[in-house]
Amino acid sequence: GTRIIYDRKFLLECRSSPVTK
Amino acid sequence: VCLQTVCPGAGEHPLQYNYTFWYSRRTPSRPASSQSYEQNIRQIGTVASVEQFWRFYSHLVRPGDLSGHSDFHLFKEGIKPMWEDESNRSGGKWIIRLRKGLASRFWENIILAMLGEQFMVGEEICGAVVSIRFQEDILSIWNRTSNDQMTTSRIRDTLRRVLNLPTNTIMEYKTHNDSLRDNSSFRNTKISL
Repeated sequence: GTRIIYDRKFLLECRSSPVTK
Repeated sequence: VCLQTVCPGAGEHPLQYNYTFWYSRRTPSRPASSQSYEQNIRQIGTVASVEQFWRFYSHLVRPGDLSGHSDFHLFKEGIKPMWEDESNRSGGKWIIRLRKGLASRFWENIILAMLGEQFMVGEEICGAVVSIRFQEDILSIWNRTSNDQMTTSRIRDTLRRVLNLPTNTIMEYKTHNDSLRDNSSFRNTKISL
């Protein structure tokens, strides 16, 4: 199957812009 | 459809695997038998998405601010951070010794690489540990198959890259079998340059 790969930059961006529901 | 115990929330970025945080602390004078080790280790939470990870991680004490003899472990859900666990039994770990003051930054970088699937070794990664000790701190990453040299070399090379380690950094590998035999995590390791 497909692997879910995230680089460090993307992960850090997710920290500063959390998902709004 | 998510069939796991913890699922990503709506609109969140799922992780390839769920991961569980564990914490352990030991009085150094007591012997580290596997029974007392299991008693001292506590599961503190499981995450399924990038957002859940950050929410959890942001509330944890930074490893560099811990005192005494303590460890944070981040393992794939279902794998206990113990040598005896089915997934770890034939495995081993890479060890990087850090001088005091570096643990928090290096721990964050190693777990981001693991959560983001940067190691490219299939199912081989089991988890990562940061061990706070008196003289130095120690980072380790555990894999399933200690005698698969292609895998262990790839993990070592990825560690060098994601942690930005100087090329002359000493890397040490120890099989969990050897740890069980001498009842020690970090003694008698195999040095690799």
